[in-house]
Amino acid sequence: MAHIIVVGNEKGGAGKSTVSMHVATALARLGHRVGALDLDLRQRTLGRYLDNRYAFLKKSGMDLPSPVLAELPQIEADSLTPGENAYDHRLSHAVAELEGKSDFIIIDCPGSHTRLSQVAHSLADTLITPMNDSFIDFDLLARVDNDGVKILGPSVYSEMVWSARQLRAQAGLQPIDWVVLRNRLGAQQMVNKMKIERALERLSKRIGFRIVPGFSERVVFRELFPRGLTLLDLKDVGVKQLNISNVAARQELRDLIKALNLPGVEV
Amino acid sequence: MAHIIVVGNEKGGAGKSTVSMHVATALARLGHRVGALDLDLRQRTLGRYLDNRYAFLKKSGMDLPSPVLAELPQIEADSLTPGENAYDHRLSHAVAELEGKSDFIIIDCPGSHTRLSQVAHSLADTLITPMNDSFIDFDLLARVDNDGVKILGPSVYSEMVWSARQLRAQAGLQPIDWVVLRNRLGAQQMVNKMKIERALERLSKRIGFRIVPGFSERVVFRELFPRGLTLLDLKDVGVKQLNISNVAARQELRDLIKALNLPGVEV
Ligand SMILES: Nc1ncnc2c1ncn2[C@@H]1O[C@H](COP(=O)(O)OP(=O)(O)OP(=O)(O)O)[C@@H](O)[C@H]1O
Ligand SMILES: Nc1ncnc2c1ncn2[C@@H]1O[C@H](COP(=O)(O)OP(=O)(O)OP(=O)(O)O)[C@@H](O)[C@H]1O
Ligand SMILES: [Mg+2]
Ligand SMILES: [Mg+2]
Repeated sequence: MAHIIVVGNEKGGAGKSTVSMHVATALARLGHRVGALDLDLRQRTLGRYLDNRYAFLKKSGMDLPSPVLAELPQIEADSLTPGENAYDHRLSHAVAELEGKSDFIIIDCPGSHTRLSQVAHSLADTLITPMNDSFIDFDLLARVDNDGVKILGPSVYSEMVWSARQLRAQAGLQPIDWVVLRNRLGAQQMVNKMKIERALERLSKRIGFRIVPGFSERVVFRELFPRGLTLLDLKDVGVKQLNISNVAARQELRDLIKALNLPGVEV
Repeated sequence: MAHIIVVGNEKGGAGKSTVSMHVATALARLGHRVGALDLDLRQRTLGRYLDNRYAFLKKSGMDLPSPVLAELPQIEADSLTPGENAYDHRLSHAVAELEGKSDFIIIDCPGSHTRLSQVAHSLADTLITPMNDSFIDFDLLARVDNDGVKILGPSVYSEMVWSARQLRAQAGLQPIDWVVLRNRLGAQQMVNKMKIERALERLSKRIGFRIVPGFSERVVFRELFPRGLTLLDLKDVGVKQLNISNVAARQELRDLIKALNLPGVEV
């Protein structure tokens, strides 16, 4: 049984595709079999990141451990059972295709509310929600008062996760391990950072997620997209000396994988 | 005739709502009448930012120049003409409501492809597209080769703008002034920054937009969301001394407004 990791946040640009690529590649490089699905059918950032990787590896004759990308299959309308949603059908087929050959399946969700995203959330053994260190991103999880202190109530994305959890509970499945991480953290910005941290801690107890270490704002997390590479691949492609930011980035990714507590994963 | 400014980018987290709030507030503080529309019906970041502002001003008894938020009206299904799309109807009504009392109407679009967003783009006199300094964001405008140099072809968002321009041309309207700005720029990161800059310049000639100065990554652009304030309001709310980053932020916003070349706007 593949362990399904869903990376979700309705908020755009939280870092879902970036986290998906880096977690998937880290697990592949640790020797696990990793399948990947991109549910952002229009933007397809994760799909493009992996396509770039395959193209680069082919062109350079290199062979690096890589996640295996699966596409949602095209289907005939008449292959649906009456009342079955076409997207649900395509998603369960794509997951089934990866199940037999994967220890982990990473599912990257779009930054909007879609049927595919909703269904994927109910498939999650682990749900990773990245967010910017910002009350604008926080606003999708919960509303806060004018001082950014008091929690006034849940917002659309928390409610969406809640209904995914309901569905899972009704189906008798294991509860979702919901982890939230802050992404693109600045080196300074102490006042804002402390405020968000406190508000998140309060919210985590209230709506049931745990907070794990995230990523700082580092250009290495985005500059390797055209070649489909991550910081973990740099030594293999001939970069002799990692700069100090890349060494710190590697530690951040390591700490994240550790904190995810995934079955069979030793970091 | 209000000058319509649409802030659009299908890519999530590019900075649309942040740019919308800051441009709208800057114009209001310059003495212009500014209307605002939030087409992200679920997340409503701009709507929430302005609601926070109104609540804060009311609570503190202050009166600062502010954009006027309009909501899309609810409509009766039978008020539609045969074949008319409900969203088109609601949008044109909201714009009509603001037209008579606004010099500028700012329309914030969602980070996904919706009917409202598509229609709004064809209403734009000025279209502002913010993007992160990243090839992941670039990928929504155009595909590039593995080195991030050669432009291989347009992507979904460029194609969406192209069809909005087509529609406008067919309707005999003035062409859209399409401006692209980079947002959340880092202080260093020279190599990546240069690559993106060059690719953007090449693309601008190819698909017809101009590049304007954008914003650096600064916590002041996001930490004032709970009170609905911007850096321009800080003196009025009693912050005696702006720190060096806030002074620089004010200059960045000033340079952007200037570069937009808006009718009747003196900076
Ligand atoms: N830790 C980081 N350091 C530097 N840049 C980052 C980091 N995380 C993400 N980015 C950049 O921020 C932008 C948004 O990230 P990403 O596309 O992964 O978010 P997303 O949640 O998948 O967005 P969407 O909602 O559009 O799917 C991208 O330009 C990406 O390169
Ligand atoms: N120049 C900046 N400096 C610091 N933080 C910024 C800056 N611009 C945007 N942000 C932060 O980045 C995140 C994304 O910005 P924003 O929500 O404005 O983007 P968006 O394009 O409207 O996203 P969506 O696609 O979800 O509508 C937010 O957390 C915001 O506070
Ligand atoms: Mg994404
Ligand atoms: Mg927005």
